[in-house]
Amino acid sequence: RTLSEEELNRYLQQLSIELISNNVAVETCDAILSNIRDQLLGSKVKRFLNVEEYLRSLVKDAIIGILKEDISYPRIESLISEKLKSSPGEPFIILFLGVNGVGKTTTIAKLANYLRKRGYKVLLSCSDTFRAGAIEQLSIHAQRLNIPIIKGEYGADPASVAFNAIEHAKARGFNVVLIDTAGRMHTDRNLLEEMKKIKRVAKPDLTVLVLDALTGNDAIYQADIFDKEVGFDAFIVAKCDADDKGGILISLIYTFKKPILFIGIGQSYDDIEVFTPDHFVKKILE
Amino acid sequence: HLSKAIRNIIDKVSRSRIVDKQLLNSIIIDLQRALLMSDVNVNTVLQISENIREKFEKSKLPEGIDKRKYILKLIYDELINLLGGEYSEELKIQTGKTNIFMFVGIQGSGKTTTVGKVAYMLKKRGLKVGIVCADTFRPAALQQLRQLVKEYNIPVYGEEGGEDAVKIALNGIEHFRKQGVDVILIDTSGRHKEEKGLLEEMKKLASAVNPTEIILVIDASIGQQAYSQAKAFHEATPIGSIIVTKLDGTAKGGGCLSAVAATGARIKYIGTGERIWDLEKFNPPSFVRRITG
Ligand SMILES: Nc1nc2c(ncn2[C@@H]2O[C@H](COP(=O)(O)OP(=O)(O)OP(=O)(O)O)[C@@H](O)[C@H]2O)c(=O)[nH]1
Ligand SMILES: Nc1nc2c(ncn2[C@@H]2O[C@H](COP(=O)(O)OP(=O)(O)OP(=O)(O)O)[C@@H](O)[C@H]2O)c(=O)[nH]1
Ligand SMILES: [Mg+2]
Ligand SMILES: [Mg+2]
Repeated sequence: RTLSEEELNRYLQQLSIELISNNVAVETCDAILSNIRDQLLGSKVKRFLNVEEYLRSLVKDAIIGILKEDISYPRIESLISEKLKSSPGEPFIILFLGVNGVGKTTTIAKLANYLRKRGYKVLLSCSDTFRAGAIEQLSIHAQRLNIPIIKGEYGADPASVAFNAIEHAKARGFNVVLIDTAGRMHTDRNLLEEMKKIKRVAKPDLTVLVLDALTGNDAIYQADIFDKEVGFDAFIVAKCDADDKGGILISLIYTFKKPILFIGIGQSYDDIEVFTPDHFVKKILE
Repeated sequence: HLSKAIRNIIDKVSRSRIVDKQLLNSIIIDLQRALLMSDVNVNTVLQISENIREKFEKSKLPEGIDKRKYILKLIYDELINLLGGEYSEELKIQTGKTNIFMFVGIQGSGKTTTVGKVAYMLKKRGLKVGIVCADTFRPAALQQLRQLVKEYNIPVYGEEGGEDAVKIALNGIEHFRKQGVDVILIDTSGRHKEEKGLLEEMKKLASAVNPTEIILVIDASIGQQAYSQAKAFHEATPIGSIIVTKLDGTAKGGGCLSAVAATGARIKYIGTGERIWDLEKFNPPSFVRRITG
């Protein structure tokens, strides 16, 4: 029989409610479902097909496609090793940015621990010279993890702290430098300029945008402006333990086609997980 | 995008002499999409749609009534209704007693910064304010609070290295009661609805402290989880007021409608920046204008 437009719309409407309730961005949801709609409109289906189940399986395939087609998920170890091989004596520099409170500082501590456990010599650069308690916060993490840290005074130029850290790293043979920065709104011109300067000075090998898993459609605007103004290479999404549905992960990869390297799943140092699309798809479609 | 949607709606209505069922449906679809992009909860969006459809169909509009204005009014009324009304409401400070406000919310929502802002606001009004740091988890939480209010001479009570939030809170309250302060603000650790142990701790803290009111601090950019997260907080410790932070970004704040719906509390203030004076009274009509572009 032929799938009627009315029947198709009814089921797609139900699926869009489900996807959006799971925090998939509206435009991503539209794209997934309109694709399916185009495929199926007026097409012939088996006489006794369970249309709802069939559509659901098409949505699963679409999500898998989004997460896996023409996008590679590099392991951070291989990115670092590549650099260490090609430019001996040069540390692998990672710059972290994102809006206020998403989890940058905590993520850096977790990643420092992750890398140190795998034998890398990690140096922290506290380039948040603005927020109250920022320097003490990262310093406490550094102390607990026994990882060296370069910091400046409150009010110092964040780019110069990063510069000092990188010079120190080169002189002392550190493999990795992690640069923490102050949270900033993508709407603040001055802070965007400040970040561009930090990036110009630090010349990072990897720029990571950190996002909060609970964020709604605004995550797309944040990432869009940060990419246009500063440019970033990959995502880390923190607080995924607060939202187990993880719709935001689909929206980010669909919209920007950049990899999610890690997800944060808690407040302890071990609560960081390599993001693997297969594992995620299994979980989101239970 | 909602302003684009409203414009679409206006265009559609003005191009037709009558607003028939089909036009109404397409208008509602435009509206739904825009509200969802502003992070309004899916169920709320469906509810608003039903209410508008019902009112519009029931309405015996007299001749000459501008249908456009009527539909816009229906949308406006629905959203204002969800916020509890058009009026602004502030924190109630009772004179002659020690008012205790406990701040709770998800990790990173802006509690600590907001405690500083509220302290500053109340001090400017001539009240004696004390801050208690009952966050025993976050590294340098106490230093963060102290640095935030240092130049404004607002006392902060905390116990460096302390591990018992309840004990610290009670010590802090006693310390400030002795000084005869009017208002005590208590900062707590961030937590979310899956962290059952932390929700339990918050419950214990609230029952030990017995605050005048518990204030939920929520990030304006929160998505579809807003309702269930706020509900979990409310079921653990009844929320009296809401403060929405980071409205200086691009977030429309639709999730905050859900926080109101889940707690029955009203939004009293909004955070519009990182500085201690970046706190404003909540104004429902301008918030609705923000959600509707
Ligand atoms: N549950 C949970 N909490 C997290 C996670 N990542 C970070 N947090 C918490 O989120 C809060 C904010 O984390 P920070 O690391 O200070 O965030 P930030 O982006 O550096 O904040 P600013 O520097 O102020 O912009 C802290 O309470 C962290 O413990 C996570 O994956 N899960
Ligand atoms: N731009 C902007 N930033 C804000 C606002 N309110 C808070 N912040 C920032 O958001 C970040 C997190 O604020 P905190 O006060 O540390 O949040 P918190 O809820 O106490 O975090 P935890 O204690 O870790 O749960 C900081 O960088 C603040 O400066 C606001 O209204 N606008
Ligand atoms: Mg930080
Ligand atoms: Mg705090």
